[in-house]
Order: sequence, then C-alpha cells, then structure tokens
Amino acid sequence: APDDETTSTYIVQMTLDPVATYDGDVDDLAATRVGPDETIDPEAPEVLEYTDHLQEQHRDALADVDGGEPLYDYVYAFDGFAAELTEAQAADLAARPDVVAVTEDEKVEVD
Amino acid sequence: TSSTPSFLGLDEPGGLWEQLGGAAGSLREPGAGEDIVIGVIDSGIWPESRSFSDRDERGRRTYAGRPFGFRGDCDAAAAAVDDSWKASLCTPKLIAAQHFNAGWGGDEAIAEQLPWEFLSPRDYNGHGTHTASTAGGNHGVAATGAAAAFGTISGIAPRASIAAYKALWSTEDASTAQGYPSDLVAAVDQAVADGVDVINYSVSGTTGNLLDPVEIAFMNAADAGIFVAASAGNSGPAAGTVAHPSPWITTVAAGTHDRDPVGSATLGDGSRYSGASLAATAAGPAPLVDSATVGLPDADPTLVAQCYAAVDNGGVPVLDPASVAGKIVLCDRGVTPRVNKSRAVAEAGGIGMILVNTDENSLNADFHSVPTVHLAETDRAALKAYAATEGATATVNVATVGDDAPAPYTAAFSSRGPTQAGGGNLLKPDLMAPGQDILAAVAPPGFNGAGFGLASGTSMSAPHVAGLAALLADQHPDWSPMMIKSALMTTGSDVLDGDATDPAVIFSQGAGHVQPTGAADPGLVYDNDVNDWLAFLCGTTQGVEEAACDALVEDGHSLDPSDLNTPSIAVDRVSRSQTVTREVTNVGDTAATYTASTTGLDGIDVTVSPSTLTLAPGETASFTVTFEYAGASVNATLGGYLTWTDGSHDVRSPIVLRAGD
Repeated sequence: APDDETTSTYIVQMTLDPVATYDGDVDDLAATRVGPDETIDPEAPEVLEYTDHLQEQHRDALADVDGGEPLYDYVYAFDGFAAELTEAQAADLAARPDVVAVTEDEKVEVD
Repeated sequence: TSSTPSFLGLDEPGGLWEQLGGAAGSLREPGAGEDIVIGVIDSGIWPESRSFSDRDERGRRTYAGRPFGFRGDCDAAAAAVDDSWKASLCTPKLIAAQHFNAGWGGDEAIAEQLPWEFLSPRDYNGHGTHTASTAGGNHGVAATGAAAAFGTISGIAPRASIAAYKALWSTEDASTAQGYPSDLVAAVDQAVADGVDVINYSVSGTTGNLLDPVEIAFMNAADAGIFVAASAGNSGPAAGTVAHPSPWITTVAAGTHDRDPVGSATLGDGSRYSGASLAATAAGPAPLVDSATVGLPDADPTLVAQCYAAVDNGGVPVLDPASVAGKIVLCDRGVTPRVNKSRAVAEAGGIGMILVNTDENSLNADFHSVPTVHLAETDRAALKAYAATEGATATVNVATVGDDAPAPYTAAFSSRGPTQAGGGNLLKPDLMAPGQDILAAVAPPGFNGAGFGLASGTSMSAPHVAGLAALLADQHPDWSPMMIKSALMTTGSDVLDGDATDPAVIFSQGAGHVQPTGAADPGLVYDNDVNDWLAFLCGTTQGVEEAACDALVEDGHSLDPSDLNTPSIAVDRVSRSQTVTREVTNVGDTAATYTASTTGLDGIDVTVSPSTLTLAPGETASFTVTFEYAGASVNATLGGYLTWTDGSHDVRSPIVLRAGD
C-alpha cells in the first residue's frame, strides 16, 4: 500500500475557461484567443500579464497544500497545472472551490 | 499515402486538389493546404523524410515562406546537438517541432530508454511520422524499399505545413508509443499558443469523461478556431467503445479502402485459405509447424504461440531454430507488432509465416521479413488441427494487389458507439475515413530501417480528416472548425456493412465516410461554439457553475443536450414526444430553397417544422424535429436520417434514438 508520502502526477484544472477568472480587461485582452488569428501574440505585454496571473493562481493553490513546483503550467488551452502530489494533497486541491477537477495522470497510447 | 487520395477523389478532375490549384508542390503551382499549419501531437517526426522537405529533388526551395501569423518554433536544444535538425527543421514545411516529457519522467527517463538524439522531437517509433505524412506530407514522394512497388505517396493536404509536438514515447523494442496526459495537454497548450490551424490527435482517450483534461484542452483549442481530429479508438467491433466523445472534437472511425492486397496459403491436404498479404514471392511447399510446438525449452508458451521477436522480449528469442529452420510457421496474432513476428520466424531460420487472428479483428497486409499471409480467426482451428498432423506442409502463395475492392467497410478494430458520454443524447463517432493498411512515411528506427511503412488503426483515419480539414480551411478561411466538421459530416457516404438506417451501422460510421469533393460545397452547415458546448455540459455533467448555466439559459441556450447544434441527432428516450432544435446556415453562393425529408425510424413519427427553408447566402434559420412514439418496440434503438435537399445539395444528418420508456 502506498504510504502518505507516495506521489503521483496529477492534472489540476482550475476553470473550464481560462479567461473566466481573469479580473483584468478581458475586452482588451483578446489574449486567450491565440489560435489562428494572427493578430494575437502570446508575447504581447497584456497576454504575458494574463498568463502570469494564471500561473500565480496555480502556485497559490499548490502552496496551500504544501506542493512543490508544477511540472507544467497550462495557460492557453487549459487553465491548470500538472504536479507531483500525494493522494492527500490531490484531495485537498479537489476540495477547493476554485478547482474544477483533479485527474491522476494515466498512461495512454497510440491508436 | 499511396492510394487513399485517389480513393477520396482528391486528384480527380474537379476534386479538391484541382479546386485548390494543384498539388505539384512548386511555387508556380501552389496547391492544397497552402499556408495552413497542421499540429501533430504524437511520437515526433523524422525530419529527413522527403515528405517533410521544403525542397525538390534538385534542392530548390518549393515554399515561399512561413505561413503568416504562425508563431511556433523549433526545439533549440535538439538543434544544438543534432546537425540534421538544423537543415530540416523550421523550414516552411516542417515549421515547428517541440517535445514534452516531464510527465513521462523527464530527460533522465528518456536517456535510459533511447539514444541521445531522441531526447528531442525526433521520432523513434514511427507513428508520429506516419500520421504527419498522412495529413500533410509532400505530394509525389517516391516510396523506397519494400514499399517501392506502391509508387509515390502524398499527404491529404500536401502543401500544408507540419508542426510536430512530441508527447508520446517508446523504447528501443519498437513497442507501442505511449504517453501521459500531462505531457499531451502541454503539447495542446503549445499548439494553441503557436497558432496551428488543425490538430491531429491519434491517441487513445476517455470514453465517457467530458471533463477529461485532454477533452477540455481541445474545447478551448476549438474555441480558438482550431479544428481537432481525434481517433475513435481501436476497441471494435464491440459497441459502446468509442473514445473522445466531446462534441467540439471530430471523432474519426476507420474504414477500409479499395486497394486490395490478397494472398493465400495452400496446405498439403489441398485446402486453401485466403487473407491479406503483400508476399512478393512464394514460400514452400515446406513443412508447416505450429509455433506453439517449436519454442525454446525455457520460453513462455504464450510468447512462443505469438512468435515473439527477441526485440520484444528483452533481446531473448523464443522460437527454436532447430525446429523452425526451413519451415513455414503458424503464428497467433498478439499484442506485439505483426511485422516483428515474421522477423522472429526469419531469425529462427523459417521461410514463411501464416499469421492467424485469435479474435474478430482486421486482416492486415504488412511488409514482412518472410512471405506471409494474414488469416481470420475463423480459420484458426482448422489450421492448427492440420499443422498437428504428421507431415503437414504449406505454401504461402504470391499475393496480388488490386485497386477495385468494394469499399468502404468498417474496419473490424474501429471503435463503435453509442458513446458513454452525453446520456444517449450525442452521436459518436462523427464520421469515417480510411484507416486500414495505410502506406505512409515512417521513422526508420521503429520500422526495421524502412522509411515507409503500412499501418492500420483509427490513428491512420484521424490524420486523413485532419488533412481534409486543412484543405477546407484553405478553401474557406471564414469557416469555423464546426462548420468544417459539419461539411464533412453532412456530405458523407455509407459504408457497405448493411442497411444505412441500421443503428449499428450509424454507430460505426457516424454521419458516414468522408467525401471531400462534396464537403467543399455542402450547401448548409450546422455551426456551434463554446457557449453551446458549455450549455451541453450543463445538461450532461458537472463542472459548469450553476450561475453560468443560468446565464446561458437567459441568453437563449437550451440545456437539453439533444439540442446542441450538431450535424447529427441523438435522443436518449422518445417516450411520447420529443422535439429537438437545429439551426442551419446557407454557405452557398446563391439563395436556395431546401426541403426536408426523413428515412428510417420505423415506429416513430417524425415532423420537421418548417419543412422547407428558403435562405439567402449567409442566412441562418432554425427548425425543429419532433419525434412521436408510434408503436416502435419499447427500448429499441432506431436509426434514420434527416436530409435537406435543394436539388443540388443533399445535407444529411444521421439520427439515433431509443423508443419508449
């Protein structure tokens, strides 16, 4: 049986829509729409400000459960992060009101 | 691929390639998929493949420059250590390449599993190269080696650019490429940031969780204007196995095509068994042995029966050369690559192989190390019984490759609906494309040194659709991903498996097999966007805040999942009466009057209101479809179609529903 310190990789999803919790100027941002629309630049200052905001939220959530550094921050197509967590830390994150889902990383393969 | 562009009519007069200005791959003749970027999330890419070169055979550049607005980059670390990358990467053709491995275990894990140059986007396994070249490989690339007899290959969108995001990994045993969603979501996130137009995802996934991280990443990708093609899965023919259920994804089943590589084995008693084969030479007559009886003393009997190659067994062979040399070996299909089984036979001195299925699965023609024929599970008992007789012999006959086989049939392995998501109110898969015995470019390390290889799976059908989406995005830059999906669905044709209104057929083909020439001019399209998807989620699952769902209702959205404006209709229950709403837009150049008709759904009365729609170009109108119970067998699943016709377009939507309480 795993002990309390055994960790696995989890994907923590903060919102369904990355722009939903952004308190900056969404109209001005257009920053989450970084798809084929060539007018939008992920390196633009307002976009960087937005992605910094999301990453800050991710780190706050991780810090609240004494987690370490995330493996990934997802900021464009997904608002969340991947991190090595214990089962208890994953449960604590899942209980937060600002977390939609915590999903353990399970191997997939080509079809 | 070698023949599916023709099977799909891309190269016929008036076909999509001609409509888009040819596919010769020169600056003077810009062609299909120009300036469209296909992001391939897979096992990486073999950059030296001619399928991804930005130059012709004389070294002249064939692309003017990078697609405008694309921001993707190349893996700088990989380029620094691998000279070949420098010449092949970040060209207008192979425009970006990145790798993601933190979830897999990071650089240390990779370094233990693969040579150093594969700690990069470079493909070892070959799967990613195969899918990328299928979707957007160059036109007219001459196949080499055993594949040379097939002539040239072409991607479906041969002028598209490829951005490779490697998030699947394999080891040196050429085993299946695998990965973790943490790396795959990172790849999707990067592809969206880079600004790809299309994503291909030939990877297994959830069958029922609409909030799966990969599915949600694709929702936001689609919201950003990116078309996503994903494999339906290889868990067929069982029902209820389809993966990637999200409505914002185009979920692709696999069908057969008209190339027909037929071979046979003749046994010493005169019986003859036909199957799939590319045997260029015959083997035998020679003694026939059942592999289960010719294993090395300490070998695992299961591995022996399946003719495991040493490469699949930690370098240890399982077949006994003393018993195999000079003989034809009967091998069971199993989990290891089929081509590795003939390699095991060859390494033990065998001269031919009869590969036989152990369950209902497809028959595949592959490039084998010894002449091979692949036979059905229904032949297995007789083959094993004969092989057990004294003096058994067999001949593997020379194969023939025809190009007029009746097609498409649903590939046996292709996963089927109904989907486990959406509570019976969503149809998946969406459509079908070729996915069996597909010849495309591969990475030599994973394919015994070959640069071209055959593969089968919904992994192969999805990139056909990704390529088609690139063509339609090129032709109709104002179309949303869902409009492209609609065009491909409403113009589909039927498989040959049986009555098209049989729900089992609809659950295998979705809206039907893609017909790209018709998709270029579909007449009407069904569009939907992120607010529609959130409303769908409100009606089917948890995850959207109640306040958001209330706001969507106030904004006029229905939370009934059957009302999502898809080009297909699924209703979980029609107890008395059920009405669904749809909205169509005329994407034709002229005003048109469409008339509705329905087929199938015996025991259900169907009323479309209004039954005619007159629409100016660009005009949108809504209509309802009411299903009333009229004596259908209770609990029966019924299939049918709604078709809008204006005399030149048939805009067809499949319908599945369950009758009664």
